[in-house]
Amino acid sequence: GVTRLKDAFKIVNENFERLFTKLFGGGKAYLKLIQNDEDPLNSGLEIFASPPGKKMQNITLLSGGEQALTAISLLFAVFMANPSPFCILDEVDAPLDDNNVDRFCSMVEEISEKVQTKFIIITHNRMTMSRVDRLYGVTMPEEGISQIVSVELEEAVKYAE
Amino acid sequence: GVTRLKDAFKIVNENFERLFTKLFGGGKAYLKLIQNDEDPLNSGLEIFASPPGKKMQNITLLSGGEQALTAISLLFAVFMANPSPFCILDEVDAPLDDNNVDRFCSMVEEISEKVQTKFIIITHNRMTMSRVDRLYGVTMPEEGISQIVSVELEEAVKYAE
Amino acid sequence: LSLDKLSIKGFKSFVEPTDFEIKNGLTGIVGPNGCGKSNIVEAIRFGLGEVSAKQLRGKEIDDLIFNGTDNRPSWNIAEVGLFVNIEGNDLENKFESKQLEIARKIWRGEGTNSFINGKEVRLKDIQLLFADASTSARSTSIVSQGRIGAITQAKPEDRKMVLEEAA
Amino acid sequence: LSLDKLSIKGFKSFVEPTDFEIKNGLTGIVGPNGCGKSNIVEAIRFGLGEVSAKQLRGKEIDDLIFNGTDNRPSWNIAEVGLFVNIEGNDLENKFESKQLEIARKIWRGEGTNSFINGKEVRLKDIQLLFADASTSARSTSIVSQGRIGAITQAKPEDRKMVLEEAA
Ligand SMILES: Nc1ncnc2c1ncn2[C@@H]1O[C@H](COP(=O)(O)OP(=O)(O)OP(=O)(O)O)[C@@H](O)[C@H]1O
Ligand SMILES: Nc1ncnc2c1ncn2[C@@H]1O[C@H](COP(=O)(O)OP(=O)(O)OP(=O)(O)O)[C@@H](O)[C@H]1O
Ligand SMILES: [Mg+2]
Ligand SMILES: [Mg+2]
Repeated sequence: GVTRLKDAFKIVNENFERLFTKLFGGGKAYLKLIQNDEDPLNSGLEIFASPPGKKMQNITLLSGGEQALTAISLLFAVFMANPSPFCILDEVDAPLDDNNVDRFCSMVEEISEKVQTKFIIITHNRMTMSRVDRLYGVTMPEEGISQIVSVELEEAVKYAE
Repeated sequence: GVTRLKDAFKIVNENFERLFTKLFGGGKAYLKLIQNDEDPLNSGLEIFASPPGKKMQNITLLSGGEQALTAISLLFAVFMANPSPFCILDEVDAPLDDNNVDRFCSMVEEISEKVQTKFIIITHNRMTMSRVDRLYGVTMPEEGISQIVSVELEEAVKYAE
Repeated sequence: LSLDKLSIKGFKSFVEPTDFEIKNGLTGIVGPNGCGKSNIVEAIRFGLGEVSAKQLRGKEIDDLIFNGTDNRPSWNIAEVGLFVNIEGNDLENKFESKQLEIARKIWRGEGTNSFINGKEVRLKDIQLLFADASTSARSTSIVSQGRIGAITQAKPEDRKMVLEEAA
Repeated sequence: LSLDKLSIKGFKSFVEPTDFEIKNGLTGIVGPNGCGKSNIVEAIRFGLGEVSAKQLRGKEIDDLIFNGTDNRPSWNIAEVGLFVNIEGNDLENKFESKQLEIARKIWRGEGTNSFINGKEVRLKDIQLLFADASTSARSTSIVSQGRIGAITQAKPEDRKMVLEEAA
């Protein structure tokens, strides 16, 4: 029980520090395991993060894009500790500006090369659309009825923001 | 007390039906006042909405973009009933595709002509950037320190998604 | 274990039988608002054993069955199938097969039932199958729309499940 | 009543004195993630009389004071000013002036105080001023980032305040 959790914490934290700095192009972040002495299995996880040049503050003060990027770092930190055969991301790039979308895509490409994982990425972002291996469009030729068709990039960017 | 609320409900509901159909390019929507007989002032508001061609369903089944558009219709329905001198929207266009961003911008332009309201719109969307009267960029020439500068459209689209 | 194909019929806005191949590498899904992209993610979650309609944006499980449009009547059955490759996995010996077909059906007003390779099983059997492979329906490797901020906004004690997944 | 200018100093990431003219029509604000766009909205809410630090993404009110960077020390005072035109409004007679300057200050560890045209007043006076003009700090005409879905996801009884605003 407890040792397993502590070991997992150590790996996830190391991953998190590395992936955060990569995604933000600097800065630092770490996790803290808050142990409840009466009930060690019921501990909590505190997140500390500071983007490049900024002071370490409570993560609620981070911006919408910074919070999303921090969450993505944590998600991938857990993922790298115990890779699942698939990863599905539904518009996680929505709050990000172009620079951060670029770094997000690079990270996904890197992870997908390292582990044999299938990524499914739902997006409205032109850059993300241009970085995937294949694109499917979901359309409603008849109102209210969904259909899936394979599409080329030129067609897909019609749905971009 | 109660009559005022009932009158307000009637106006907001009429606005909501009209604005929803305009924003979705069809479909229908309406509000229902759920009265608590013991305590009439403590009633609730139910929202019913169906995009064009779709059945009237619980609004939790609507998509992310459809929910945002429904919420914007309701927001503007209240706004038109009692216009405030300013309206501030922080990335409300983030979940919308291009068609819906276009209709959203048209509505904001129309409202701003009808009532003397100042709109402040924070956005990452190129189309929205091209539809406002003036653009300000927020930058951090020194990391962690914000500054506001006036910018042209060519410069602004750098921050677009 | 790898997820090779999703097949849906009568699930939410996918009334026509639809097959979706899940290939290696990065697959992008695009489309206008309300066209059915997030419904695909929910079909996968449902196939992996999700029990709560609320997690799939419904009030009750029947909300997941095609509810009709202005031109089509509603349906009474929804079917989701997941084709899983288990070649070289311990499961291969257990099921004496290189592939599994997981199926779940919803019958309006009557509840759901579950199948593995055509044989009716308990829902628990499907959930256990995927729990071992760290691919459960609520795994952090499936991020639903609007939920990316949930981890950073949650209370510390609610984030613990993230570690369990890594263990 | 119209909001003509916001002035901020030492509030969140705006450590240098900053003036922001609010002109007629549509004004767009753009910039990279984390540059301070949403902080501007929160400065306006604070000027309109917002009391809760949580509504402004802080744990306590001191979180709104510039907290320093790698190269600059933190500050001990934050100031927000709102310049409001009341020409032709009933308020013009009350304050015998065409313009109001609303100011709020936060002193680290000591709380906040409020001013109207340089005279110290209770916070309640500022809140009442704006409540009458349907421009309160929590008005539905200010939609914070990520909150657009809140109205549709709320319970029916929580949506009632929307009507009160319209009344
Ligand atoms: N049981 C059902 N029967 C028929 N249609 C349904 C059912 N449940 C949901 N829908 C429809 O599915 C649509 C939502 O689809 P979904 O959330 O997948 O859209 P999306 O492509 O993700 O859009 P967005 O880009 O806005 O997120 C809604 O318009 C809704 O009417
Ligand atoms: N008290 C403070 N002192 C200094 N900096 C602060 C303070 N409070 C918040 N910040 C900084 O302000 C930044 C957030 O700004 P804001 O939320 O306005 O960004 P934004 O431009 O809206 O970004 P996004 O596009 O991601 O939404 C954070 O990086 C945070 O470090
Ligand atoms: Mg969606
Ligand atoms: Mg923001």
